[in-house]
Amino acid sequence: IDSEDDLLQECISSAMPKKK
Amino acid sequence: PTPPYLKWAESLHSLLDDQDGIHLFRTFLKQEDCADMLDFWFACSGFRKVEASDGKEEKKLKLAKAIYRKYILDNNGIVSRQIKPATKSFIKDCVMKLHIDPAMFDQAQTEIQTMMEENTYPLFLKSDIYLEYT
Repeated sequence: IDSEDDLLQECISSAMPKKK
Repeated sequence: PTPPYLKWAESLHSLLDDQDGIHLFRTFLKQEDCADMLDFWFACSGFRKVEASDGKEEKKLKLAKAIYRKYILDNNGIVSRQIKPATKSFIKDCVMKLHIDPAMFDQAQTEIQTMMEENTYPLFLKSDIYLEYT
């Protein structure tokens, strides 16, 4: 379950804009 | 130049295109108990971006299941309550039949986005959190 949460977090972060 | 916080008021997309804007909006949504809506929106965008190359298929399936379990499966969850039943069945079908498509969450994401545009985003622009920030 932990790894599933990590995967989800990684996915969410990958969609966020990078610092300008 | 226009300060970022004025740009945030132009559209939901301008807000979600800025790290500080996202952070403040999320703080507001957390207060309203609906931060999951924002996380789900980004999860859908992230899911679409995972490349379909070999070896990623297993990852995509795992991710699709994770998104489904966390946000859609529980009918009392804030995201699940805002998504149409037909959209939920479609996603469930995709997961059950292992039919993983990059666009499988698109409709659900649109529904959540509409909800934010019509509801939480205007409320955010009138909120103390935003006004204090400006």
